[in-house]
Amino acid sequence: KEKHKILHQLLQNST
Amino acid sequence: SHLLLTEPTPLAANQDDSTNDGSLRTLLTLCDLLNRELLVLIGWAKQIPGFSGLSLVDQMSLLQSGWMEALLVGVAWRSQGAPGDELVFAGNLRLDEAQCRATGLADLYEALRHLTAKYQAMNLSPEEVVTLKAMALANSDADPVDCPDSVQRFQDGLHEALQEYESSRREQHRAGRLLMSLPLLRQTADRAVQAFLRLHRHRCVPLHKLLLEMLDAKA
Repeated sequence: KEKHKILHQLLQNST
Repeated sequence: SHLLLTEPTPLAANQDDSTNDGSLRTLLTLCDLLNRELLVLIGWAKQIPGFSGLSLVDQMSLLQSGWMEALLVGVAWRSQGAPGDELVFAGNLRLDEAQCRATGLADLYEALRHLTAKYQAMNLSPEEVVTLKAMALANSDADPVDCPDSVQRFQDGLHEALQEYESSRREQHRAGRLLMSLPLLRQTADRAVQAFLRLHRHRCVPLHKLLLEMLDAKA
């Protein structure tokens, strides 16, 4: 998951 | 109708001015546009009915696998009927064959024009374009899948919407034809990913972090 942290963060943001 | 409403407004390119090298400038402008389109695409995906209900792992897998296909549906749609057989990446970023060749994107140009011609011959409606884009994401054959049943239901929902739309137009073969166009989209996206990875690795074109992360997921 560390490798894909930007995507991970963007999906976790509510909007 | 939900997909039509959530379709994002097309972005404009921000002209890069960090270099005097014309073809590098075009490339950097294109990569900046792609990076911003990716951001918009991730926000768009969350609004497709059923996507946000998937596990975070599956949302990531589908996007990592299908993002280029979903973006290229937009480019091919915008490029239909463009004068001089240009690729219309944005209203203010149109590249013809010579410009693509000069920037090392000759292979991408050829593949994308082929896809554009295919869509043009199919005479797609806006409803079909937005559904195709969502299906490209849902059908990405991502592996591993965390919850196959949920991904299947997500795909079924889109398929059902397409069938319902086509039967309302009394077009009995359209849904099948659209689905049969997905392999060409997959193939075109694979060539596009390879083209950008080549630019990054061999010509050291700097890429934004999100774009690089998404390309790396496909490497």
